[in-house]
Amino acid sequence: STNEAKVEVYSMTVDSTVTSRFAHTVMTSKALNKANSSQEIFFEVELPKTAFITNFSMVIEGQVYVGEVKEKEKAKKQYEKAVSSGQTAGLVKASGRTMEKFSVSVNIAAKSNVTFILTYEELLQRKFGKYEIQTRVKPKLPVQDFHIVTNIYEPQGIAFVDAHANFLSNELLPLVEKTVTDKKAHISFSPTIEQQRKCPGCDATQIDGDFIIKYDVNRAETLGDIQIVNGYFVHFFAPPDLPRVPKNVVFVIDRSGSMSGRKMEQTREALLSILKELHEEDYFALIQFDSEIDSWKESLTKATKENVDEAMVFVNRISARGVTNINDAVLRGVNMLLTDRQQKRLHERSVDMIILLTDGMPNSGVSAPHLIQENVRSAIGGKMSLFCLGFGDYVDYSFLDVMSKENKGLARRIYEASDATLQLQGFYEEVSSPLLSEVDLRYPDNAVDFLTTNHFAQLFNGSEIVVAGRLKDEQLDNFMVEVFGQGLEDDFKVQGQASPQDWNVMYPDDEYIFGDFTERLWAYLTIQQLLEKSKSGAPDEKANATAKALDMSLLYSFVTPLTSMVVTKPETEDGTDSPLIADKLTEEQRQQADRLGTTVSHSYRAQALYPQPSYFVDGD
Amino acid sequence: PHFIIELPEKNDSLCFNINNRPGTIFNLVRDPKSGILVNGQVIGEKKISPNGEVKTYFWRFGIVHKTLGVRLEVSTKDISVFQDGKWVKLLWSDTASVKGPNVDLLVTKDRSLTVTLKDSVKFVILLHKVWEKHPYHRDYLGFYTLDRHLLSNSVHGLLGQFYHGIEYEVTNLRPGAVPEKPDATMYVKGHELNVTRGWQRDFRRDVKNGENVPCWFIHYNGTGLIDGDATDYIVSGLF
Repeated sequence: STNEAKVEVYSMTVDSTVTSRFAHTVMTSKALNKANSSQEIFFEVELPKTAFITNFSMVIEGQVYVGEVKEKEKAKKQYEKAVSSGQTAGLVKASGRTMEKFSVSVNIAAKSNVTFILTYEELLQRKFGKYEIQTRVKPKLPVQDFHIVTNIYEPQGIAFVDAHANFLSNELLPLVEKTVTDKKAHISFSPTIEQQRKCPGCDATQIDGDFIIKYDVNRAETLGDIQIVNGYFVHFFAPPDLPRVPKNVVFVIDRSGSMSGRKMEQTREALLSILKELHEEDYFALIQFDSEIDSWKESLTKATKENVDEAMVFVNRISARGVTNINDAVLRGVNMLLTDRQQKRLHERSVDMIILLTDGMPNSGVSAPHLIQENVRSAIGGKMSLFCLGFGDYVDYSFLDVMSKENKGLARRIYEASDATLQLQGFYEEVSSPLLSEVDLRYPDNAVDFLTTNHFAQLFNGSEIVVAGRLKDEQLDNFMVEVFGQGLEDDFKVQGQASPQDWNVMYPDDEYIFGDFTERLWAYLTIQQLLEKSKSGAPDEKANATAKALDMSLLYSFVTPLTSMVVTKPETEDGTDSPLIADKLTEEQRQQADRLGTTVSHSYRAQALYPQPSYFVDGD
Repeated sequence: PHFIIELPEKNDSLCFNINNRPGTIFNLVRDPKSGILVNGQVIGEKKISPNGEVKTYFWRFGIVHKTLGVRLEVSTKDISVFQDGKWVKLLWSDTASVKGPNVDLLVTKDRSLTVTLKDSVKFVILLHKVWEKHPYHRDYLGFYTLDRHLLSNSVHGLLGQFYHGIEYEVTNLRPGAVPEKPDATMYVKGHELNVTRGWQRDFRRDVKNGENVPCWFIHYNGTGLIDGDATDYIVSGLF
């Protein structure tokens, strides 16, 4: 972006290479300062929240300034030094639900060029049976040389590819080129400067929004797909044609005062539509709570049409009042499931789950988050999954996140917006179709080590389990793989051999794809899992996980919440230089930014400690 | 007088007014376990203001620590302390510091009195001095709790009941009678209250102008927020 027309962005390229779900994206922008004086040029891009920046560099007058990933504390010192001398540094901002914004500015001399290059990597997650590559482009003016290019390499074979953008007009639509062969897809979008214009001769551009590619791979093997490349392996497991397992689900719904109005309305709407989606063999229960806890029935009920109709009447009557007792409400749900199990009211091979929907901090009954987590963990005792939906900007997300993960579940933020009903339904759809439970992926100890998590509480329909590891012997030709799980009727058990594929045979025309992707995929997954581990568990385990995640972030040059990327800006006229910094936000920092509607400038902001509460009486 | 409960952890405050006939004595803090009692007496304006509203302010506080055998009477005129079997009088017109075995006092001339009762409570009383010839107003006092963490769980009173913390939820923000003061619904202590966003003043740092504290104002003498009714806190004597 530029302040004046005297700076021209003449080239913008987004180049993504996806190899076995691991996406490596390079965004390059080139600008020219046409003015007779120096100007500040801004580089502002958005990247997916799930991505880690791996490099940021600038080329000014032929000189390359390369970023370096440093431990956050060390980068902080450099940053503070710059700030104390009145200079600015880079900023990372939360930006909507799926993206985060990275922006820096640099002062460019008269008649000079600057090139910004940002690289980021992510492991694409399969949801609802597809992977999604999202690229956000927002050039302020039409750009002479504009390209979005994506190459997908999937050794399993590509089932389908779909590319669209929310800015595509009828004229631009034919410009999306898509070539799909068995194991490779090429998608490109390169409108000319004239085609980018909103109207002939005008300066405004119609290129503004998200370019989204969705695809899936073929799934023939029950064992899944195992790829071995350069001493590392990755195992993708999502077998086809598995019957769904019936579920027993207890909905625990917050109806405290702060839910009143739109949130309560959207919760009712979502619940009504979720109830309609229940399969007849499922069992369900409804518990609503404020400081008091009321359940629709005292035990789970089969989801027959009559029962669902009756439940819908109950849902329609849920209205907001009072304060929030999460502890007792969740425990009521847990006890209901445990009792029904004990009394054999539920299908033996079925999955038990609690879905908690809440918008706020617990403030009635047991209200200390760590005590609730402890109570819930000990009551559940590994016997069921807890999924948490945190509604709105004021929810203590990390509390719900930890509580879910400690109980074989996951948490999701629901943003207060007109589509909150759809967000709620979407999350439910994601977790409501378990295909297998207690999935164990086993590899021989003498062949592999440094495994990522290989036990999963569930495999959901439309998702995928990914495990990666390192081969002890790089020359290994093959090793045995076994997968165990609990399915609808029988135990799921499958075994087979993993052997390396010859990438030169698969992709003879592509000289180089990016050879260390399996190792980087393994590193990415390991770091993500260590970061998760660093949030819960014993203090020494947390510290250990944090230390390991930091080491690996530095080793593989990933900007994670523990590291920063520092690029030293060229000297300014006063002879000083100042660092540009790229950071990664945590979900809590994003939430804080959403709530305040402001920028979160890394974690270097002084954390204000809460003063003591104060109670007083006075007069005017 | 206006009461403010500042809750920094929630980044929020609650406020309410308590009005009654001049001369009424209210209990502010009562902790039967530690034997602490703070009562305050209100006074009215010199005459009824043109809008007919009778405003009252605290002008006299009685503070007792039974266990320590300490009594304090603080009024807009002077400060009397009873300890070790005798009364000591301090004047607002002096800056003075008294350190005793059970109580520490610090008087800042014409401005404030800080009281620290050994192992129990610390508070500050502000003196608001008004121009002597003002047709309506007269001098009054403010009472600010600085530290109450050693008080027992049984502490109560108009201020004391909030020392345990307070849980509430506010929702349904809507336009109020005044554009800059929207109304909302508050769920607190099992009640659903109509509250108004406004502000009240904290005079600790600027005794003349005060600092605005945005707060949820609970109407009708804090009804629904305070336990029981404001009249339940009326006591017969300062001690």
